[in-house]
Amino acid sequence: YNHFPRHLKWQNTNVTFRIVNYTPDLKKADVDRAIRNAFNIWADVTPLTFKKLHEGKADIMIAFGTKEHGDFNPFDGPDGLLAHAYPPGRDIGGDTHFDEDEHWSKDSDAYNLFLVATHEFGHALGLSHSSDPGALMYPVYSYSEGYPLSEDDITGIQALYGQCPNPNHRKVKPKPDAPNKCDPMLSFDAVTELRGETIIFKDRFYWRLHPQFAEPEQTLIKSTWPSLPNKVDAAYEYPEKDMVFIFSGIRMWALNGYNLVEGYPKYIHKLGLPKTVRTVDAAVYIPDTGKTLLFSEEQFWSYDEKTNTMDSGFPRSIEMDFPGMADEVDAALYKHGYLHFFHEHTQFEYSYSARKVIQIVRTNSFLNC
Amino acid sequence: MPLSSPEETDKWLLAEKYLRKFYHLQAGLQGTSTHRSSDAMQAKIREMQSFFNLQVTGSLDANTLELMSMARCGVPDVGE
Repeated sequence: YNHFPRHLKWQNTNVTFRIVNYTPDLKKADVDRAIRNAFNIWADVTPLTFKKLHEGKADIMIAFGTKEHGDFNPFDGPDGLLAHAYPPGRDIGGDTHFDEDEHWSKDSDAYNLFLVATHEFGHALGLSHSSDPGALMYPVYSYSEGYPLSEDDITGIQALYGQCPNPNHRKVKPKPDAPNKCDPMLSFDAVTELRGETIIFKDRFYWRLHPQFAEPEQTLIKSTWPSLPNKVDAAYEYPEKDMVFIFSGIRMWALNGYNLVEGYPKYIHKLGLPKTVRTVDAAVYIPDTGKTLLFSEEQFWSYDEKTNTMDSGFPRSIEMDFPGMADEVDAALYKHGYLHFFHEHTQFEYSYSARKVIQIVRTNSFLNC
Repeated sequence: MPLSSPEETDKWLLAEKYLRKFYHLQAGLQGTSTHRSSDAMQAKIREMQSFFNLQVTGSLDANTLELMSMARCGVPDVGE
């Protein structure tokens, strides 16, 4: 997190706000609710209280405007800039403006007013932008459901105002910080190739490894694929059909390039997995055999991509068929003739032809750490 | 001197506008006859790349441009 220079903050805990005008995109009551809920998010983690005024000058004056709207800090039409707010202070300090050229919504259909308002009120209370892509105070808009603050946001605001004195209000569930690629204990949720890139899923994020990029790029899953779940269990590419399959719980999605394929999600049991299987831990397509291996707990299945049927004789034990490996896998990838199995913070490089582990390294070495 | 394509010019205009607004790049002619980017602009690109945990190159690569074109908050990322 970051604060503004001189750590600007409100000097008393009773902060007033006034909604000067409303967007026609939403019902007045929906705007009121979004604004009140946005203030409540910050009130739940600090000693601050927010009182609504209906007239006169409030600490935080909230308005919708287009282009130049009175503060010599113009908006830019649809998209681009969505809103801005001023750090705590007299006159314009704390004031929050939303670009009326955007379409505002109370869900994910357009820019979600509650999320943008909560971010802007973070500024109005003294938080500057965070460089943590999982933080609400990250400058780039992304839609997410559930509680919007991350640990980073809460630590930042509490460094200015302290904790909430009411213990009942402390029961918030912050989103964890973005995973650190060089954390020695890093584990992966899923790994797949995607048209020559490697995509690594971890928590709400994915890293994109491009052969021409020296550094992995970390992005929220929801930023790229709003309808995918926040947690991915397994993923694999079937290059013959230019498809990537993503597994989460008992459902699977398909991507063609970065686009979601219509007709999904489908149930994983459609592949022929027994109903007792509730998650696929890892999946990997082996081009030499035309088979996809699907791992769940201590067993794996073999799926024939040509006939779209599950091979007989499965499930088989991971420990028995892949000697030297852990008995469970978190993620798997086939690259340059070798299978890469990831389990917790360990990566096993496995020769499929020699049927043995040829190298054991840390999981994060895959991210150049 | 090769002429820049319209797409190339648009890229630099987008970057210049972005860096002025969010990284306090001074207004004025940023391009040079050979590189299209002054030292000041490269320094600001580096600052932006560092903030967003991108590879710090000082050049306008695809990742940097992609982030610059995303919807965002209008408050600068660096303090006045």
